[in-house]
Amino acid sequence: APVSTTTQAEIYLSQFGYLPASARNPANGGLLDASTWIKAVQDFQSFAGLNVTGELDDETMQLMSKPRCGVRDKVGYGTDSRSKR
Amino acid sequence: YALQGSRWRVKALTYKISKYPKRLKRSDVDTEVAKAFSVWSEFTDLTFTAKASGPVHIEIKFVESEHGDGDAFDGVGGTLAHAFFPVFGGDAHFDDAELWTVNSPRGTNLFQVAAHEFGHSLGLSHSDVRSALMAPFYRGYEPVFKLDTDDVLAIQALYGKKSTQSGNGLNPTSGGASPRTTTRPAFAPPRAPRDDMICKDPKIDALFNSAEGQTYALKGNKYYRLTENSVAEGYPKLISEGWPGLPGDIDAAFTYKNGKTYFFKGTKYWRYNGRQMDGDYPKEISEGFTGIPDHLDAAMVWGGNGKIYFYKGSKFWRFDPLKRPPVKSSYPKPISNWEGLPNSIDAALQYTNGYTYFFKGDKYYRFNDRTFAVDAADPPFPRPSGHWWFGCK
Repeated sequence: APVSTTTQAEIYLSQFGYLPASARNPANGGLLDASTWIKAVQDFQSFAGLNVTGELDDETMQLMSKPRCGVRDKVGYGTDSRSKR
Repeated sequence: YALQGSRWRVKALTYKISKYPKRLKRSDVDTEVAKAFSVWSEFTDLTFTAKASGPVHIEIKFVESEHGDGDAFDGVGGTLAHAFFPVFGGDAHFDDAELWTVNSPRGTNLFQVAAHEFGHSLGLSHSDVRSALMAPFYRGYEPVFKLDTDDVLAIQALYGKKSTQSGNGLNPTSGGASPRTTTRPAFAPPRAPRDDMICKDPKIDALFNSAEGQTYALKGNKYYRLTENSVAEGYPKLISEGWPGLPGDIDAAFTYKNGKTYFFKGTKYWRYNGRQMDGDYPKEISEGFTGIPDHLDAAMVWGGNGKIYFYKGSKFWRFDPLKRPPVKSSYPKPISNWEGLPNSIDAALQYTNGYTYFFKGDKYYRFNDRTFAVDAADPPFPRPSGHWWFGCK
């Protein structure tokens, strides 16, 4: 389904490694702090060659809706622990 | 391009298709998968052999939703497929909810997606070059498929060039300019002996590739254009003539992905677009390159991640213009991390053959990005730079 809400964008960004799984801090009611969110959006925009605005604009959400490979763009957040078996 | 960090230690790899898609003939799938593997064996010595059963390096499956690896597929669209890096087994899974097609603009082209996923199976991460096969997004059916230069450099960084290739064997250009992959002087002795200043004292100030792909060495108030294993005719020339407004005795220089060349001297830096100063320079290094010290020893752009490395004394800094702050708090780090490199180097350069070279005094070191150490070779490094780079007797 095309990405059209912030929640869907958050799922996308964490699925592909832009948001660490621990981004939501249980200590503050599971809220996501603004700087982490903005950086994640910027990282995706930069990697995808979009204008780096840090905002969830149409261009960004359209690209998030495009069919793609399921492997994370950023392997940095912890090792990819999926094992073969 | 980006390398995940693991690769196969053998080049003869085997694969099997343990689960076929619902909507394609098995023979078609066999053909497209073999074609997808050949995309990578065309530029390396990797070979791929299909097996009907038994243990293999790369297992291929067409499956839907949750399929046992915790990374469920999502129906039509969205995620098309995924694959595991070599360290995690190298398998490739394709979402069988997709309409996989062969040589057709309808549905999703199996060959293109398979070639991408096998790139992961071989150790490649996603590239930020939009035209690269390893870019994360499916671009739709491409009747004429050509591997991008970025992809070729990536796979050859892991597995080396194809040994049976003639010349540089690199002809795929789609989007990216074809780099000049020449075998650097380590393999070919100089042809035109020189005996001017740079041969008496081969110590250089800086070394960089220009946006047009030329390589220049700076020494005092002069500069040399380098050919494959010597200095071009008619050099040296005056730096002030080559880059109007630029002083001599440069500390460091590099050309960034934006095609601009940056020169550093003392506390200042200059930016040039080709041979023209690109704005109001010089500026203070502290202004334009926050976190980077003055009076640098060397600088280079490393192709592996496009980041800029600055060297001074026994330390180095990694600078990423796209990040805030551009220099992580974990820097500077010791140059000793680069196994075999001395401190206080004079110049650094990632050459178009993918190797990284460091210069100090009259010597140079060839650095192997895969082992992350000075290359073990015969004759060993360091080697005399005058003989190998500047065509000196």
